[in-house]
Amino acid sequence: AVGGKKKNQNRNKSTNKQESSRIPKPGDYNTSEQKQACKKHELYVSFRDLGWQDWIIAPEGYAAFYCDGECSFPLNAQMNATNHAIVQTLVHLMFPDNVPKPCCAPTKLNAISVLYFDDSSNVILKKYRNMVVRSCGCH
Amino acid sequence: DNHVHSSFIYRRLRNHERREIQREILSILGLPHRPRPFSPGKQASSAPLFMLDLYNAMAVEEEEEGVAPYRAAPLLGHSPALTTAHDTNFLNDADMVMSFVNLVEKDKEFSHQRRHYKEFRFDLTQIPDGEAVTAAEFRIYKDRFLLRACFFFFCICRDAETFLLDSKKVQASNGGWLVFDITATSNHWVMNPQQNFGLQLCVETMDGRSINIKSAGIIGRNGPQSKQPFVVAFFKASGVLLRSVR
Repeated sequence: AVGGKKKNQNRNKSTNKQESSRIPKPGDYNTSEQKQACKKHELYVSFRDLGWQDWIIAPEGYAAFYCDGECSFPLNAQMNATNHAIVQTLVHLMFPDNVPKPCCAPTKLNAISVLYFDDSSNVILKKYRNMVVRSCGCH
Repeated sequence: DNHVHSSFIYRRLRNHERREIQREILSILGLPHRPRPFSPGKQASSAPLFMLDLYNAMAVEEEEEGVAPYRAAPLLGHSPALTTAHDTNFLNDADMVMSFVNLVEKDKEFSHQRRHYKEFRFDLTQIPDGEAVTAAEFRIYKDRFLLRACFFFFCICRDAETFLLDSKKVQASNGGWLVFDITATSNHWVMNPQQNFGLQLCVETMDGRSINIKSAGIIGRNGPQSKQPFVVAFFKASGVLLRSVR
């Protein structure tokens, strides 16, 4: 804002200071910003929909899951808010550029088997270990 | 669709989405492109039927998370004498199972030996690199005979040196799949494809007389699709297929 409005700026500044020190409560976010907690999301892949039933014998499709959602450090007996702030500060001092952020990723994976024809009409049964997400968590 | 969970988002894919997902899944399956098998009505052949049994057996084990010993998949409903119950877990240990259709079949008869045999050839060069054969079987169907109460002696050899691989003594009245263990030869062929001269199947009566294969009830390439001979091989991948995170 151009000069002349110094008073306003001061007022702005003081209110800003108030704002930053106040930790927003979950209710403060409007719904679009509020992200869900980290969890497993479902996505069903149908080989029929992909037009592949002429070479994939089984399965008809499979439940391909993925992990998504907000990860906040789990505050618990060992990691209360104070320790959490200390960890964040220490890590920030060591690596100022990157802010340590837990990520929502798989914690358990399942195998999936697929039965299909190859170009010479031989039949292949292949087991893909660790291919389908079973559960998610914050790492 | 009752197995599709209610929370699944179910909608028709747009073309570019479909191509994108196809590319993604082919990379997950480790395939350079989508296969285009040629033979019509292939699903009703003996090998796919057998492999579908294995798939169902594997799917049950994955569900149970158990390690039940693998038993030969339920055959085409025949006497136990012709089935081979595998008490090992090579189905569990296998990362991949592959079946091969018979490429050539010649009936041969040598006059000086009066020896009948049928020749079968399988192309194992399609096996992806890095896979080691942990077990391999040659499966051929035998019709049952009611009249003769005698035994046949089946032997399977590797051509060129007529190196005996496996043999079976079977009652003529028994019908079903004969299973011969050809693990050693399959590994040899994978390492030296140029030495793959195929298999020879011969049949003798118990008094050592060589007889024509067909007259012993053996079904060859010209038999019904669901009874044609094939080879099935079990593999253990050397490196685990690691999927990059997307």
